[in-house]
Amino acid sequence: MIHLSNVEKVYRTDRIETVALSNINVRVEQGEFISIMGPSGSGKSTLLNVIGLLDVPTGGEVTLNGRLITSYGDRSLARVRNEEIGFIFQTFHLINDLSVVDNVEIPLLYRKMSGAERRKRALKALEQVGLSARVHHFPSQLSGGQQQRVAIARAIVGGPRILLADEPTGNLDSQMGDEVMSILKALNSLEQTTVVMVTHDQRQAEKTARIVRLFDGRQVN
Amino acid sequence: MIHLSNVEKVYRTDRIETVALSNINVRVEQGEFISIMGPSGSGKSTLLNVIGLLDVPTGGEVTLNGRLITSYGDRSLARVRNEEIGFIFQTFHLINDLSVVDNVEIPLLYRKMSGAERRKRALKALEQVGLSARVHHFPSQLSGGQQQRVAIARAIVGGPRILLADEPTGNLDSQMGDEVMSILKALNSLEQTTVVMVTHDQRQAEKTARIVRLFDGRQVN
Ligand SMILES: Nc1ncnc2c1ncn2[C@@H]1O[C@H](COP(=O)(O)OP(=O)(O)OP(=O)(O)O)[C@@H](O)[C@H]1O
Ligand SMILES: Nc1ncnc2c1ncn2[C@@H]1O[C@H](COP(=O)(O)OP(=O)(O)OP(=O)(O)O)[C@@H](O)[C@H]1O
Ligand SMILES: [Mg+2]
Ligand SMILES: [Mg+2]
Repeated sequence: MIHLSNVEKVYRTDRIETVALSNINVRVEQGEFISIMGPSGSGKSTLLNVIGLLDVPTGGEVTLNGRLITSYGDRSLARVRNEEIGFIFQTFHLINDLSVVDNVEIPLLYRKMSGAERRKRALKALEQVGLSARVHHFPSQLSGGQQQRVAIARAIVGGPRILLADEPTGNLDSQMGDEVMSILKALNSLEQTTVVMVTHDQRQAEKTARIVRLFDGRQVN
Repeated sequence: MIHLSNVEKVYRTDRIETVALSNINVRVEQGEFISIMGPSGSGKSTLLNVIGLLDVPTGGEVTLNGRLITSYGDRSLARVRNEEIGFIFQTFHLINDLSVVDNVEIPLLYRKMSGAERRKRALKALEQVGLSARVHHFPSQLSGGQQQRVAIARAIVGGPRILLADEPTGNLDSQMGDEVMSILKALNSLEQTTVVMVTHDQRQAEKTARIVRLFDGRQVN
């Protein structure tokens, strides 16, 4: 269960101050599937980064399973992220020097698992996103939507308890987008994975339990 | 007028051979606004790169205004690209060490123009995409959709004769996506800019004159 209370995120440099989030109150229960929507620049990725413990708010509190995350040390915070959270980034963040399958295996390197078992799970995740014919390609040899799907496979391969998806269908045609949504919904209903998805696609958002809407860094409804 | 005749693009490395395009016949007349659609991995970006002279086909011919582009030397090809073609890339390709306004000024550096005139035109392009409040930010300080809009501003700032847009609304909410489409349609109708747009969004494609559809590297209809 993730709880954001009066969360604020302000970016300050010597010439600019940008309020990315202000007075955000969001509660995500274990096993929920929710969407975050709003105009470009409204704070969605920032909100997802705070929920995913990748970014620290400048105000307010973040609680994970009842415990303030400001009470976690860096190492236990990193462990929570690696073991419990899968993240699909808006700009993919694939490693260009590694093949597709090696990219997908990365979250499994933190676990006690044989190389053969890691490869088997990575290949299965890639098959789920329709990329079995691209396992030995490198990211620069893939289309935009194929790169996005590698990012999705990498996020789900470790069976995380929480999956955070930043516009996971943004580079996909509607049929492939629907297939990705079915994967996310299956994880949510069969494995009780909590899913928080940022999307611009109203049609995909309507497949989720509720929608958190942002405008200029604030929550609106 | 751009004419692709029996164009083929095959990628070969020692372990893989991928047919990205096969038997492509496309004719784009000056002043047309057409869309390219198809599933993820079907060859759309590859086709746009060939049309934009960024990629050389492995088979077939590309003619620009009646002249085979294989007859152009590297330097005249580069000049055609810089002076006549604006390109919005699927992954933006912004320069991280340059501010937003400096990024947008780049196509104007090839022309005889004062620094004051370049800045004036760059600010106008940024205003058109709603980013006047972000001119001194750096790309890493922008949201995904804001980066996409900087890429759009950079592509239109030089008033190119041909504008090639690879999923220009992929990271934008529907309202901002519609605003971008109005900019493209205005360029097409008021300045006779030829526009070729790759998109996954059927609603935006229907605002254009015709749709070229790809499947597995081939044209289908
Ligand atoms: N350098 C390369 N080496 C090998 N294969 C490549 C290379 N570049 C692209 N491909 C392959 O060519 C095919 C077409 O790629 P392209 O980027 O044109 O697809 P696309 O239609 O734009 O897809 P998307 O909608 O996902 O962006 C893909 O299957 C891709 O894996
Ligand atoms: N490092 C930073 N420094 C300054 N401002 C920033 C920084 N990072 C983000 N911002 C600003 O914070 C705001 C929110 O950004 P965010 O990436 O959360 O938006 P978003 O809703 O995900 O947008 P999009 O739909 O375009 O991806 C934007 O206006 C952006 O310019
Ligand atoms: Mg975002
Ligand atoms: Mg593409």
